[in-house]
Amino acid sequence: VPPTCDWRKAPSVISSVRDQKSCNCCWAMAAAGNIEAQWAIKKREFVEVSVQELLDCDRCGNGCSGGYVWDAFITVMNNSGLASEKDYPFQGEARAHKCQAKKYRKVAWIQDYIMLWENEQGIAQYLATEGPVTVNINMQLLQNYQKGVIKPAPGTCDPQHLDHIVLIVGFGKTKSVERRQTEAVSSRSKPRPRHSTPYWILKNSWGAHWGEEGYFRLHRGSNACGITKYPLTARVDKPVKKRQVVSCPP
Amino acid sequence: QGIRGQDPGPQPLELKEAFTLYQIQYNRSYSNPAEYARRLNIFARNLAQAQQLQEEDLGTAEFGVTPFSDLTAEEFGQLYGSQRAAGRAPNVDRKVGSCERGES
Repeated sequence: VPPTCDWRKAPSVISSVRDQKSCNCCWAMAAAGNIEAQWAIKKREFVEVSVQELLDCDRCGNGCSGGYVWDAFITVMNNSGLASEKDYPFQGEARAHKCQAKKYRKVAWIQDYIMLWENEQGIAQYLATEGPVTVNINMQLLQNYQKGVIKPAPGTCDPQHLDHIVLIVGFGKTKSVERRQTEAVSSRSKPRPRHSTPYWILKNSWGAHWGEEGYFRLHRGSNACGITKYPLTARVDKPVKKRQVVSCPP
Repeated sequence: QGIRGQDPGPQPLELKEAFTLYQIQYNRSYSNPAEYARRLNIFARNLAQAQQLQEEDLGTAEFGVTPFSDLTAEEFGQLYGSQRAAGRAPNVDRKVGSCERGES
């Protein structure tokens, strides 16, 4: 596993940060981001796929009240692919029984989807050699988050309560002396340890004006906020004997 | 930006100024004075919560004003949390991809 990995630095792999607005479709946006990234890495072609198609063709009913990433992947397989965002744009509402999958050309399709083992080393290795992975997390600490690496104190951010789905696009470590920029030495702040902090880079779906331009960083190595529970990814390439070597930019 | 630079927390007037800046930055408006007062109160609680989160965090995270600072934690969870993905996800050992919600 390389020490750092950031798929955002690879040209045309990570699509722009989406904004789910008032539609609870983080599951569809994470799945779409995963398929786009996997397609770009394996097929060397950048596409932006239709989240709206996932919402309209969702097998489980109203996609704007939540969903599961595996449901998105099964919907993609059932429809033999996905239309482009351009042809089938996001409307921010689920229109059940308005599935227009057949109307548009498919720009990407998947062969399968897999769930990775529940360990961060394995997830990091897969991320670095295969590409971004969707994960379920507890979003409790994100409402007031601005920037930096979240390392929940023990007992906070219950790893069993998962209520949000995002896309891991990389990982790294803070420099050993990185501190909060606005840290004022005041009687109320505890001195922070000065060793470097390993972190995951996660792509959210709350627009680019939230967090670190739409991304956030979460401590790596402590199952912070339940990140290891459901690591899921689509497979876009057929299993081949000779593996195509890909590597995540450092 | 981050609230850390303020000691020990905004005073009422400062709070109102901070809330006005928030409204301008995130294009927020409220239909009546009561709603405004309620949101101001929620905003104040979120700032206090952010300060506490920053105290507790063991990493380098900074907490403070965000687009969601005028929402209660419940509203935030309902609007942005994927309830289906909430801890009661179906048992994944069972046929992954089922639609039944919460069935044990």
